[in-house]
Amino acid sequence: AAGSPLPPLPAAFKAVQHHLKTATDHEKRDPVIAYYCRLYSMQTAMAIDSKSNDCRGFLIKLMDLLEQMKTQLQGTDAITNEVVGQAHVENYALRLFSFADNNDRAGTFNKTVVKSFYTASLLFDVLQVFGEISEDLLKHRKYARWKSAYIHDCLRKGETPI
Amino acid sequence: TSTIGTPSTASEQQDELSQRLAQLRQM
Repeated sequence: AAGSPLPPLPAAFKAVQHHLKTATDHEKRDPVIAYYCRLYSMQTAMAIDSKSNDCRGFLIKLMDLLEQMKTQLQGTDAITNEVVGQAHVENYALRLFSFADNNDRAGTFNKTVVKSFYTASLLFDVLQVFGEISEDLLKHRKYARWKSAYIHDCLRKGETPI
Repeated sequence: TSTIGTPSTASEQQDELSQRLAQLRQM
């Protein structure tokens, strides 16, 4: 999978813009994460609009890409078995969350911490492809999203987060 | 009854994507 195979994102699909960016960021590092971010984006975007020309065109390309990834990753348990996939995405999200949380509690505030909190919150969204997410994960998601916005804002204003 | 054909085309297109999605997750 070379280059960017997807057409420009239709405005109607803005809600999955960051999930798709996370997929691209993980293409080489962790293709399982990339795959499930795209699967989540596909499901979410289909529910938004699968009829208008530009949206349908985008969805077809995204589906092509998912099918291509699935073929390429046939030997990977986390792709062929969604239970394994769910555990993979959940562990990854919780590891990112812990990394950000430990830094936050140690008083380390930087863009990496913001991004880790934010990416963790996006991956908690992605877990919805496997079904409803637990109360505990919902709390993690809410906290991660709030923290990333708060620290980002503090860094922007030059203030020290409390 | 002449307008029945149009919405069914749109839903067929949606169905095709839904089917591909279901197949993707079954493999």
